[in-house]
Amino acid sequence: RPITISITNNKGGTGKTTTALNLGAALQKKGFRVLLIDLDAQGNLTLATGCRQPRHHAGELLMDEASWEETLITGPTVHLIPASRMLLSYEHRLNAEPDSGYLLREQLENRPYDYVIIDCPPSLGALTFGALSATDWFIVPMQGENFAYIGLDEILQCAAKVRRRINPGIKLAGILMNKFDLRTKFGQSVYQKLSANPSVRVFNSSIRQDISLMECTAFGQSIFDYAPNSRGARDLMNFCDEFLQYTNQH
Amino acid sequence: RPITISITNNKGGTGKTTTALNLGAALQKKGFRVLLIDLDAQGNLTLATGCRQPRHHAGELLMDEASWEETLITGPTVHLIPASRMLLSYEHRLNAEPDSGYLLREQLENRPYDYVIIDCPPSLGALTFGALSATDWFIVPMQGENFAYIGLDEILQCAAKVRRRINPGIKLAGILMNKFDLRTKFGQSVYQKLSANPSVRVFNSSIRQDISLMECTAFGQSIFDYAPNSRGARDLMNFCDEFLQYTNQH
Ligand SMILES: Nc1ncnc2c1ncn2[C@@H]1O[C@H](COP(=O)(O)OP(=O)(O)OP(=O)(O)O)[C@@H](O)[C@H]1O
Ligand SMILES: Nc1ncnc2c1ncn2[C@@H]1O[C@H](COP(=O)(O)OP(=O)(O)OP(=O)(O)O)[C@@H](O)[C@H]1O
Ligand SMILES: [Mg+2]
Ligand SMILES: [Mg+2]
Repeated sequence: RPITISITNNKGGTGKTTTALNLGAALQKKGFRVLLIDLDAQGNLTLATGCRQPRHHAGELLMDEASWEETLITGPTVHLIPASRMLLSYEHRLNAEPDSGYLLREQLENRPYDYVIIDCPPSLGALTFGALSATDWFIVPMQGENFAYIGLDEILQCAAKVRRRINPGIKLAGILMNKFDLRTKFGQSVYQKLSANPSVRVFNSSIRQDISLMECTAFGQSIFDYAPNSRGARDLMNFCDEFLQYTNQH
Repeated sequence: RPITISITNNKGGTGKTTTALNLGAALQKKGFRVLLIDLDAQGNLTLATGCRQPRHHAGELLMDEASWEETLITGPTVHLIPASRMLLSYEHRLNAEPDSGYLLREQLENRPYDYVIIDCPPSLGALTFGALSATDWFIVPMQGENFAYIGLDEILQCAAKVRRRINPGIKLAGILMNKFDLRTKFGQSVYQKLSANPSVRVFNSSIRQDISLMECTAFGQSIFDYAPNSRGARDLMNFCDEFLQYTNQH
């Protein structure tokens, strides 16, 4: 059974897609089989893997309008269940569907992967709820900006709701500081607020600002293919190592 | 009747709150009476004006659970209809309410202000729809990042839907480039894509990266009070001038 990881934050632009793409690539470099799932109607992960026009998308898969084989995209380096802008209307339907939280986890049973990484949209609706319901670990990328941690309570409450019945095993792997500079006043203040919060852990690894992390998505490449010696590559690999060490012990 | 301006973008972190706060302050410096409305449950605009614990919020006002006088906050420099995290549940109720688009514009009739500025959440639900239904002009702050303009079509479609019946007069004042550096490859590519798009206009003024624009929100001040000689202050005042010139001629 694959280990499922959800990358989630209801705040936009904090680095979910960047983390999903490159954590997936780091795990692949270590020899693991990785599946990426794009649950964001804006489809940035889908585009970042170089996939332009997916024939089917995650919403159709969840509503049984397309099969796994019809939806799955298997590129030379990446396996992906893609998103499309049609996902917005599917989220409305899922919102109205009782037990929609079970749909994704049922789809993931027995798939031939070591890790499944789900890139969530910047919202706490049916798509994120379904991801958390299917997930073993969730990661919350966060920036060192003013008000960055507002909304964290809502994320934790959503995870608690999932933990109560549908997915008692869900665990927070940690908060990942992204575009992070501990020398700035806001970086420090966000880090201190989080360290003072007993219900969260913060990864020791953080991802610094690196333009290569933005550029590689324009070429459909991971940071390791695009700029293997960049600090973005080093930071993401260090983060992957810490993630594996922590999750193998807990 | 006040002129109503909505600041909207379904993408997170593009500068809606920064624009709402400081465009409002710039208009006030010119002598106009300005009302700010925070429609984001994360309440960044409310916090940025120094307001900690609003007794009532915009959702209660729209559902007639609190009066205008009970909800309005009148500080020494700012008039504000605040947000609170309760707005999330109110948005669900508004989503289910027929004609909810009319509620905000009815509340704004005959209010003693020259300009009303609405800070929208990063979504295209009932709150943004209600803002656009009440608005004369809407502004879309956007960053010079990869994929920054994905989702713009959805914003324009939402505005077109509003224009069809409930608010035929709604106009796009322009896209405002924020944290913008035309010397970067992504800045240029976003700017070129937008300039090639006939259904949008881009403001000539853009807002450059300036840490003072983040810092001032921590002190409950506008950029003009916090750092009057900063480039953030100059950029926002230039933008205000261009906005007034354009909207007075169209
Ligand atoms: N460490 C970094 N250094 C430089 N740029 C980064 C970094 N992390 C992310 N970015 C860039 O910042 C932008 C936002 O990142 P990303 O798309 O990963 O965030 P997101 O949380 O997935 O956003 P959304 O909520 O819109 O899905 C992208 O243009 C991305 O390339
Ligand atoms: N020009 C700028 N220079 C430096 N920092 C900026 C600039 N514009 C915005 N910021 C900072 O970037 C972050 C996001 O900006 P802001 O809150 O205005 O975006 P938003 O679109 O309202 O986000 P949300 O979608 O979460 O409501 C804030 O921490 C803000 O202080
Ligand atoms: Mg994303
Ligand atoms: Mg905002």
